[in-house]
Amino acid sequence: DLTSKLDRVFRNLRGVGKISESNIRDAMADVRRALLEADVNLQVSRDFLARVEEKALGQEVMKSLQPAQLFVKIVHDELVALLGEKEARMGTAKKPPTVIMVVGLQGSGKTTFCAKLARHFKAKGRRPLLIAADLQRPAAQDQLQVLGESIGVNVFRGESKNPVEVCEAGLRHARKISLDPVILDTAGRLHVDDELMNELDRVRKGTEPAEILFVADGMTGQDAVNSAKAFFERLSFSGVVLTKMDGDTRGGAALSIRAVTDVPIKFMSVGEKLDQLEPFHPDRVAGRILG
Amino acid sequence: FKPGRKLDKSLLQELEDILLSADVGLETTDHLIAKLQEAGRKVGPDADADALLREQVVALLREAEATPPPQGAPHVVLVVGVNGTGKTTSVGKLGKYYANQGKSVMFAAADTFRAAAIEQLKIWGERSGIQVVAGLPNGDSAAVAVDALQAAANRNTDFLIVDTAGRLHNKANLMQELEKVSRVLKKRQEGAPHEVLLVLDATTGQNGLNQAREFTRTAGVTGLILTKIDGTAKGGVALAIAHTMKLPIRYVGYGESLDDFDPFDAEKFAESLLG
Ligand SMILES: Nc1nc2c(ncn2[C@@H]2O[C@H](COP(=O)(O)OP(=O)(O)OP(=O)(O)O)[C@@H](O)[C@H]2O)c(=O)[nH]1
Ligand SMILES: Nc1nc2c(ncn2[C@@H]2O[C@H](COP(=O)(O)OP(=O)(O)OP(=O)(O)O)[C@@H](O)[C@H]2O)c(=O)[nH]1
Ligand SMILES: [Mg+2]
Ligand SMILES: [Mg+2]
Repeated sequence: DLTSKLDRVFRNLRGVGKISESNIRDAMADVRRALLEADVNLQVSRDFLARVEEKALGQEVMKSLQPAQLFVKIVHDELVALLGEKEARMGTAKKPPTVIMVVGLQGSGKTTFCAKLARHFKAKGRRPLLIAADLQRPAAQDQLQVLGESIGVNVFRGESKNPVEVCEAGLRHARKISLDPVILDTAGRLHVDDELMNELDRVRKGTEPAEILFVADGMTGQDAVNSAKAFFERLSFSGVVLTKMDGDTRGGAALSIRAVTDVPIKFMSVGEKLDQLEPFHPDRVAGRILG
Repeated sequence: FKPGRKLDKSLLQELEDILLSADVGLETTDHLIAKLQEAGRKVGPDADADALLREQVVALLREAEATPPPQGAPHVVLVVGVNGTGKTTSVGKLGKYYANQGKSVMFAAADTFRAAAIEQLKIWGERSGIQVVAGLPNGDSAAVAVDALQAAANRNTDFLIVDTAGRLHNKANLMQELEKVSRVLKKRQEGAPHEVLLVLDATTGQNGLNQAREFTRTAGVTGLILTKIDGTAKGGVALAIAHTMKLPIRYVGYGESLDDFDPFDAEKFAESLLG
């Protein structure tokens, strides 16, 4: 792991005299390697390493009796600071119902997350409504309906073949029978599909969400910055959800996405069951990224 | 990127960045850069660096190619992978691909766990006129697979494609379930499953290597289906898998429709990776 690697870097010179800048450079190379193996974006890694180097050279690492530990602490703390605050809050509408729009690439875990989020609100005494706005994937509406039934949450399936109209109709339905919040499950799409990105824009204009959550697969590699940036430029999403974090992925996408959008990561999905949802813990993810 | 550039230190750095940004990973990138330098020395000062690197990528992929397995009767293809990578969609596409060649195909809906998984595959079956053998939700996955194999054998079907549930490779019980599916297929018909295709999402990072290792250890993966290559992700981890495990990429999925599917083309892949 990283600490023992860095231990070796610094141990070799403990007897020889004081730590030099070139030793710090060697340690930096090990950190760079760890970040890339963890799928942190190449440019994001570079920017991060520059910040760490500045701190390491300016600090007491060179005089420390435990340089490896101190160096790792600097890296870890910088990573935690960058990954952001713990438990970022969700937006609420001034006039209910609160609309939460869930978006992201194909297969990232949106439909499952929508049901988890509904369960989370129900457990807090709210009465959520799920809207099945994915009209394109085979049996997507069935999928959401089965999940909704398993937790006793209403699922709205519209008449229209137009996802925007389905969302608007679902919102009217929620107002009529006082369901709140309203969670919109949208179809997965590529950020380079202009037509489908425009459709999301129309959904947003039609439903005025208080919260837009970008759901990203925790095992995403270098491309995480591309999709996150494009979705952010179009929708200015207000929260990020990382899924499949029950796998053994190092999760570097967390840092990449946070670095290029500065949007807080609000939830982590840690399993296929609907109760497997956690708030985001930056310190845990930092440790995981560093390996 | 400009073709025909000279191989110098700054270009090497640029090419290394391109490979790393494409998810090729440190080990395979180092290997390719070393191979490039070696080739560059042989060719001399007029070496076209970009063309040479493309050649190295293609060469690496060729080393991972394998002769396709002998045709089974029926020929059983087991489709596996982690959650959400495009297995069910790829089963639909692969079925259509065989059907277009005049072959008879059957699907086994062996994902008995996920909500509406059976419905999803049935819709794909309807779209290409392919029969789907299914059990009940939450039934035994291996039982569905072997029932389908029995049905396919009875009907002299050319291809049986088995769709399985997504599962993370670090979940021992789920990997055991998969091993059981493979084992009962083999028990029912010697040689089955004739192909085990790991469906890999092109957006996947280095975790793809773990997936390939574990699924191969459990279910004897014979090749990859690389999906979602129509996005901006390059799928470079598939190259790392080809390099470190000699697993061939068999097919590529590039969209959500039935026809967005082709047999793998190494030259095309190399060009898009470095482009
Ligand atoms: N292990 C694990 N699996 C998950 C998690 N979240 C979702 N999944 C699984 O990932 C797969 C895809 O989930 P979906 O909810 O269908 O993903 P989606 O984003 O709605 O997919 P599209 O609508 O096709 O874009 C399913 O098999 C889910 O059960 C998670 O946190 N852990
Ligand atoms: N753009 C694009 N989307 C794809 C491709 N292949 C599959 N998809 C989409 O990815 C999502 C997930 O596909 P599925 O076939 O349900 O994936 P899966 O691996 O069977 O998922 P689980 O069974 O839940 O593990 C769907 O929205 C598909 O339409 C592809 O090649 N390109
Ligand atoms: Mg969905
Ligand atoms: Mg599936």
